[in-house]
Amino acid sequence: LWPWPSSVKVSPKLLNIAAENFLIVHGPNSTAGPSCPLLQEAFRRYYNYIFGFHKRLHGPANFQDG
Amino acid sequence: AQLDQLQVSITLQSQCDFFPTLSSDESYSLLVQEPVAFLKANRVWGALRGLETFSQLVYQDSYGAFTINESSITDLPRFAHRGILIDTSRHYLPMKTIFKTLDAMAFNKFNVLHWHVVDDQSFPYQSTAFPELSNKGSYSLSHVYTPSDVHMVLEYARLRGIRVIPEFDTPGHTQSWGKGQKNLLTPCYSERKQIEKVGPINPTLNTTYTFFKTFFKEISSVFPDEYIHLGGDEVDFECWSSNPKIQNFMKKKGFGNDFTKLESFYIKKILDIIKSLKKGSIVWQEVFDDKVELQPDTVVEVWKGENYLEELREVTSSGYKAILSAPWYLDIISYGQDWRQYYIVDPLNFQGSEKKKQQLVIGGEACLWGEFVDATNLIPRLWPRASAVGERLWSPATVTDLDNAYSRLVTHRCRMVSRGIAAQPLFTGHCDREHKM
Repeated sequence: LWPWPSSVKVSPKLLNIAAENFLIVHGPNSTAGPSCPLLQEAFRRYYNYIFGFHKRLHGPANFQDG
Repeated sequence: AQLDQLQVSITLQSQCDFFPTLSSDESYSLLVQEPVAFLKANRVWGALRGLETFSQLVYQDSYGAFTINESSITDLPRFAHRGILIDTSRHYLPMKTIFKTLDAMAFNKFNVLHWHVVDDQSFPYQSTAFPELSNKGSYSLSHVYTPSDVHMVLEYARLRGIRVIPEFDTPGHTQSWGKGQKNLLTPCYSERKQIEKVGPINPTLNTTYTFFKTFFKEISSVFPDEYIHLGGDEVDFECWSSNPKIQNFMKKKGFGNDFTKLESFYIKKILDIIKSLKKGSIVWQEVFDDKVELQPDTVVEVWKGENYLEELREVTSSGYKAILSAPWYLDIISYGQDWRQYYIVDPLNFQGSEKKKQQLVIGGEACLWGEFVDATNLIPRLWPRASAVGERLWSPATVTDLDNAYSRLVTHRCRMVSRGIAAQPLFTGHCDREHKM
């Protein structure tokens, strides 16, 4: 992580993420929803940062828009 | 075990349509557990920082599978003002380079783009009130920032939780202003005869202040931030002292031969204009050193390399807010791992009460002056060297281990490269995925 956060606890337990099924979504009680373009745009951007390389390797067919 | 979702919740008014400010809440908490991870923030600004952190936790194993450790993070910045200064006068920077810089800033949780937009060399800011400033003062008509360009930078930055503070440095560093605005600069004299050379802004004419009222009215409406940087550094008194009209003005005002008093007279008037526009002012340290009467909320930027901790002590003991940039002039280059010298600086390492330090040192800036820097080398010179400043300004004061920082920064540099930022290597080694830049 950079910059290092105030408090970090990392467990050794690993979780797998399937890029094609993973979603970044608004929480049910969030005051910001899909009508917040700033967050919508950030979700799209960070989905691409996380899985962008994967998308390039496997082509657009395996890429589901976040 | 599988992670299917990241659920992002904003708990207070989201501020989705706002611009970030000095007091924006960037705190967040992140809980990664099966099958849903939760990112919580009071405002959208914290969510942006948390998304960056989440993205850094995900990694690809040697088989190409995406993996994340179960984890729990709470985070908030140590300093509210974490800036990068870019200089678009010494060299024009294309929009694409400014956008890349904003991207990299977000990867490093910086939140202020200090846009030193004009200087002696060129005036690329296209003013609607005074279009001749850039028509005559820019390098060329294609080397300008139109109102639409500025709007795009502001929005691109806002979407990443980054404030844009423009700097219009005066009365010195203003040679380019004189080309498009007659009588704004002081005519210089040699042996009592006017010569072609001009000096700083002419502080003795009423027309100067009429111009600035209109100009800064425009600036305050174009740039939404609550602060404007007014510069005030390195004023050359030689031209002022050669001009008989300035000499007469000095006598009339009782300034004697002390040109810092004339500078103070000018800057006080400019500060009053900014205050009348309901904006705050940031100034370089000379304005404080020359004892200009400042408004209580003026922010002083400490930039001079020598005794900067003592300067911080003086500024804060006078009750003014301070920003530190002195140790972080990244235009200065050297051979080797100079990121370490930027990393070990602590902005609060001066004599003073802890309360005043916490309240008044609002942060710092890494500065990349443009004399030897344009779009060809700006990004590699900034990153990852500015990342060292980024961690110093974001992370707790106790995060100081250089070896630990080195290994994390090597990874972070590779991550930046994979995201399209041509960040230079720290030392020897390789990235798992080498990319064509």
